[in-house]
Amino acid sequence: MNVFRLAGDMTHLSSILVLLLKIHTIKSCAGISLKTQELYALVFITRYLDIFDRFTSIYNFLMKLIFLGSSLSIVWYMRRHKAVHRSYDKDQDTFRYQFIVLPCLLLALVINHKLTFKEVMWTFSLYLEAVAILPQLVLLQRTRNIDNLTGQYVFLLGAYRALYLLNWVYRYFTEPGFVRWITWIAGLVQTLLYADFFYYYILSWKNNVKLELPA
Amino acid sequence: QPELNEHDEL
Repeated sequence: MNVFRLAGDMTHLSSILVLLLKIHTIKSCAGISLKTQELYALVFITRYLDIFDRFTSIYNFLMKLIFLGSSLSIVWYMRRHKAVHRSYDKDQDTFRYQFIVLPCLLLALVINHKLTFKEVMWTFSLYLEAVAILPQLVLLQRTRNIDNLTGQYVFLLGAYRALYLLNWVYRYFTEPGFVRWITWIAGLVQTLLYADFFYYYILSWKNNVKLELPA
Repeated sequence: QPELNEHDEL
């Protein structure tokens, strides 16, 4: 464990807590893409298939439970909770995510570390996580006034993977033989997808104006 | 030997 990875995990956790806070307290998911939330739930399910048969540490185990539990409860809230579901803008959240799920699955079948079910599922979860934010970014472009919590949520989500990139650089230089091309490239693509959001988010924060993404 | 992948990260 290193400081970049711990900061990355804490940033990831806080992004989920910000979203849960928004949905649970103001009972609204306005501006949040259910598609992205469902993709994240799928990412965690396919990534943590080995939660019971591969024990790394208490920390890993607990964080996996938290990520699984929170992502599934967010999907539940947005689908089942009356008030929250009413605030969901399904006419705007129209990204057809089979266009990302299938290619990620095919790619995972072709490029992976080992052609076993669990390894392919794990690789699929990496590729899927890299592009899972797309429905949310598309929705943000369509949402006129992005509220602060939504902006913070997306910012923290992008920042976590950027911190993971630093973690991989650190591990590359401190752990001989630490090479993870699949993880590194997926993580880099994921972070690059946030580039323009980061630009407009920091601009709105500096000029103290409402965050708005150009359509 | 292909890079070992012990999935030690979240």
